Amino acid sequence: EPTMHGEILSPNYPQAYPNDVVKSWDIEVPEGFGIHLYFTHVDIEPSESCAYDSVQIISGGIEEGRLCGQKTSKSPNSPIIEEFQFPYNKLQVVFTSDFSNEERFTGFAAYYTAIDINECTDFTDVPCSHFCNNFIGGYFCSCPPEYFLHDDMRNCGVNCSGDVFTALIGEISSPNYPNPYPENSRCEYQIQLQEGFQVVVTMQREDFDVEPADSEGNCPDSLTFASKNQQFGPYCGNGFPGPLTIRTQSNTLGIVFQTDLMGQKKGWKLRYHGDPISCAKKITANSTWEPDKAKYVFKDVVKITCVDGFEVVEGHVSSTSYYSTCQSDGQWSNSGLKCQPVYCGIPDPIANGKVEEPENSVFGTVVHYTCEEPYYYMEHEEGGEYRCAANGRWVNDQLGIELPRCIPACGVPTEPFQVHQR
Amino acid sequence: IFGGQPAKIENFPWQVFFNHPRASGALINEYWVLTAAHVLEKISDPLMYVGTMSVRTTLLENAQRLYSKRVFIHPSWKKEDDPNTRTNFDNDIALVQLKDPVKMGPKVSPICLPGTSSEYNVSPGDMGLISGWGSTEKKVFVINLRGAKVPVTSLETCKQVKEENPTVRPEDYVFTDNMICAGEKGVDSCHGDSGGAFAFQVPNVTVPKFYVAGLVSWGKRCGTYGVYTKVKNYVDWILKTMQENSGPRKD
Repeated sequence: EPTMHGEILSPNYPQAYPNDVVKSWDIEVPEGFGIHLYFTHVDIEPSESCAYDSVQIISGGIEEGRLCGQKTSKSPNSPIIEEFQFPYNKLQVVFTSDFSNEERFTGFAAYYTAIDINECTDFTDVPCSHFCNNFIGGYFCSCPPEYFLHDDMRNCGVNCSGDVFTALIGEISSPNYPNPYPENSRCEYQIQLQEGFQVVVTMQREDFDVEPADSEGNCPDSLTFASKNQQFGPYCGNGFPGPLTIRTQSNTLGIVFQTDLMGQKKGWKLRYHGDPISCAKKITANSTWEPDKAKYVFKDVVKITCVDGFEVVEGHVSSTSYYSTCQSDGQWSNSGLKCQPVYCGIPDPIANGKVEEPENSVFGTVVHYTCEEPYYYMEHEEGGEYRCAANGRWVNDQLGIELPRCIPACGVPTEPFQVHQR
Repeated sequence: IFGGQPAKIENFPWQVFFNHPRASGALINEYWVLTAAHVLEKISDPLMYVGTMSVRTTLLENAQRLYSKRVFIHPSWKKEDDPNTRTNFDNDIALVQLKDPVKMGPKVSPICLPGTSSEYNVSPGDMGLISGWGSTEKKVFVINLRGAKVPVTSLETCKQVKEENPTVRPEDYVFTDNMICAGEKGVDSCHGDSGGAFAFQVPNVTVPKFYVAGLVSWGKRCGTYGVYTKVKNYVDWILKTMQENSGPRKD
């Protein structure tokens, strides 16, 4: 258990310590305290670099001191021969003796006490981003006005998040702009426009001054835009490095401004506005658009009508037109529908005749019916040609959709009657 | 057929064989057979075949059987109880409607109907073809089809033929303009040929084809001159009957 103080004595102290001894002590004081270790007696076999017998002081795996020989106090008013102060709360002391002590050595006597450390000043690393306050056994961080302490209890930042911009036009700037922006902050903004508008951000190059990227190109401070489907940035540097106009294709945009502890610059200022989402006019084959406009925007509805001989098939239903709406994402609804050639199917068979099987039965295909000649002939001359029409039926110029009729040829015997009578 | 010769069915593919009573008919399209009224006087469901030269019973199995749907006897045909004493054959014409369409081919095809123009009026001396399985000089009936070519003659010629039947008074016979008289000595139609076509070539066509100018009707004595129903006079009735009774097309 950590203790506030303690005593460490070599084996048999104040008698001579034995040969071949290795003994160690692990010292621990409460968190937030350092250790003051001091020796009041040292009588250990002397050797060069204390190679034979020694007492070692080890902190964090590093030997902080090694003692041997006979030492006396340097001050007549103080019993302390050697002393050490460590800003850590753990320490190891190791006593070692070898096998051959020709003389009698009594070892050492040492004492330790927990001492307060100043975390704010005793370490190279600064424990607080802004103000450090030391107290006995610990420290706490505090922040300047308008800053708040992050959950890590060490870093202060500015509460700059949460603004939601819904107006169709607006201006957003970094905190304090054009004065230096706060360090160690993360500012998140949202632009949320009504559906059908895309956020367009415009930035003047000179309105942007953010700590530039390091040698590896990483931005220590950065401005980043994120829409539904894409991200713009992170940007940093003096002068806006991105496009001066950013069309997001989205009605919402997130803006994140992240800063670190160092190098505050002027910051940035941007303008935005809502631009009606437009849908590109698509080239749809074999169809016409009504109304036919150069530009279509959100909620525009067009009627797409197939040209003659083409149709739209949805499941088992076909029609000659369909409607498409410009959607909030800039895409057309029903974009999967297409005008395809009308299909007439296999032509119906007829009695006493036949029809050639077409390679395909789509609009414009021509088939011919024939009768079983010479016993049948077609009732209507030129009535054998049928064309796959726009209405999906096989149509003849004369008969329309009526099928041709093969009627028997009359009065023609296969063989004439040869009369032999007188 | 008196004075005729063997014929092939390919010579007369419109020839319809009526089994009982033995008679003939003329196929005029897929669904209709034209015949004499007196053939159907006693039967309503005639047994008919087409496409066969021989009417031997075993060979009829290879012929195309026709099934009648309905029989239409000319409304002006006068029914009589005793056909043996009949002297009035005026309007001796009838139609048989078939249940199923006849499949045409080299042995089966219809004969044309006469047109209504004067070109279709037959005159004495015009030659026409008759055919049938009826009596010959030697046999009451024949197995194989026979045919003959006979000239049209005046109706008076038929009147002058001496009557054989003692039960009938010669002056009782009725002769009308609905009849054609044809024949020459020894060449004639006879019993069993009734209803068959008296076929003439269609006038003024490049490809020869035949139309039914008459139907074998009656005669006083076989082998002299026979009387044929003049079909031209009934074309309107034929067309009207067929039109009014044609059901919905099966094709």
